[in-house]
Amino acid sequence: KKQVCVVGLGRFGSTIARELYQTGHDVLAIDIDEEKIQEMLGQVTYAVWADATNESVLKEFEVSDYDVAVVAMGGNNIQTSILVTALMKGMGVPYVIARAASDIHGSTLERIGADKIIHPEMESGVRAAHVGFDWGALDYMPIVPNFGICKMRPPAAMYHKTLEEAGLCNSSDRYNLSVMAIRRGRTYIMNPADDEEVQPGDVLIVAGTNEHLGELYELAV
Amino acid sequence: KKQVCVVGLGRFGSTIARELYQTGHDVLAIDIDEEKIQEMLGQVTYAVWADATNESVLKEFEVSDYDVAVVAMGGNNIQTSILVTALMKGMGVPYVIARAASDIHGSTLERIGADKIIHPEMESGVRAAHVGFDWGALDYMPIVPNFGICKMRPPAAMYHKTLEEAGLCNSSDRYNLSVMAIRRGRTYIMNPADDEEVQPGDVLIVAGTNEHLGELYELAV
Ligand SMILES: Nc1ncnc2c1ncn2[C@@H]1O[C@H](COP(=O)(O)OP(=O)(O)OP(=O)(O)O)[C@@H](O)[C@H]1O
Ligand SMILES: Nc1ncnc2c1ncn2[C@@H]1O[C@H](COP(=O)(O)OP(=O)(O)OP(=O)(O)O)[C@@H](O)[C@H]1O
Repeated sequence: KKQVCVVGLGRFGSTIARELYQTGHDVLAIDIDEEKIQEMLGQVTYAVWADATNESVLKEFEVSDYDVAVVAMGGNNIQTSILVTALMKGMGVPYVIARAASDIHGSTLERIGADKIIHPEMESGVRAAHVGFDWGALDYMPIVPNFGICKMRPPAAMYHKTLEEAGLCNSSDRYNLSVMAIRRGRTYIMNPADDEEVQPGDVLIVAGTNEHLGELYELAV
Repeated sequence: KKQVCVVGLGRFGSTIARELYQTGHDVLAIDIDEEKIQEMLGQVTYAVWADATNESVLKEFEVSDYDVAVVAMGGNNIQTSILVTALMKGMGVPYVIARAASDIHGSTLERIGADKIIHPEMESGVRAAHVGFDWGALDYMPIVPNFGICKMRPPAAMYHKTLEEAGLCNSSDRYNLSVMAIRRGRTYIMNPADDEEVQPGDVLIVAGTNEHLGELYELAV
């Protein structure tokens, strides 16, 4: 269980704060915008309305005792992000993750001691070029080269067929694929049964080789 | 090989444009900021200085013949992003990927016909919470908010224990987690049995909520 301080509750900052809290860490969220703090109440351990460039405020919250700080401001607050990162390292926070809005911003953050730089828009841009355009997959996680788990919408030809009829389960195994889960609306079915019916709007979590996933993608086009 | 039109060359837009071009697709990049166009020359097939809300300009570049359009503007240009998306769909571009800066922006884009919505900062925020630290997951794929699949090294405490002894399978289910696969060396075991022994060097593919994955990360430290 880590003590994490997240400064700057834009989309990146609020998402990482919420996700870390759900993972079981203690999360202190700091923002200078009161509305952002209101939105975070109950979604993190503490949400405080404060100016993170004010060192005495950081001292008051004993930020130097934290394991990790995330400096999440974006392109609209480059100077602030650099200053807060410098303060965090200066106060002895062992691991500081800083979000960068440009390569120059990133190398400056590195030079003042940030331990890890994240470029959210660039990361997403790279991923989108591979996954947003791979007409089949919505997401993909390799397990070994040429075998992995992908997230995809089922081909229309499979709507209202059971997994067995669609050739997607171990008994029929037409595609040598394993449907590990089905996301339906806001919920999911783990290890669906052979007689589970595929619905339009479903998202299938499927494991298979690139070749076999590729055959499935073909049907989806 | 696809014909792709990317509108808006901020960090997300310029990255996806460059990446798609490198992947071998034909990329037309459009931006109203001349400097952005200068930067893209040679990194895409064509970079044109134009106002993408001007339908006659889009017609002039025969955008309706393209396979995909990416509307990449962010939070500073929400109205523009909505208008350009509507124009693209109206002109018959078959697949339009639109970047959203908020949930409302995203659902508006969906309602006017965007085929895929990307939330770059949120995507990166989720991933960074699992993967951005020295501990925790090697990779992470969300299925629904707060439930996903992560790739992680087993805690040393689990070495040479069976999945059942380690509390990692349905019968004992101490962590409410599902070990979907184990990568061992260059191969993998799908749906491992309860008596499968965890080896040093294994990589576990585990599904669970953030809270339960968090408990597992704890042991791995
Ligand atoms: N000195 C400060 N102390 C604390 N929070 C601050 C300070 N300055 C700015 N912030 C906060 O940082 C947050 C993020 O700011 P910024 O506008 O730079 O990022 P963003 O582009 O909105 O982020 P994202 O792209 O993740 O949505 C804002 O909520 C803002 O109130
Ligand atoms: N009407 C338009 N036609 C073409 N390009 C436009 C138009 N309006 C804005 N743009 C361009 O869109 C680009 C992205 O704009 P925006 O500021 O919304 O995103 P950003 O927040 O900088 O993006 P990122 O977060 O990806 O860096 C800018 O380069 C801007 O010049």
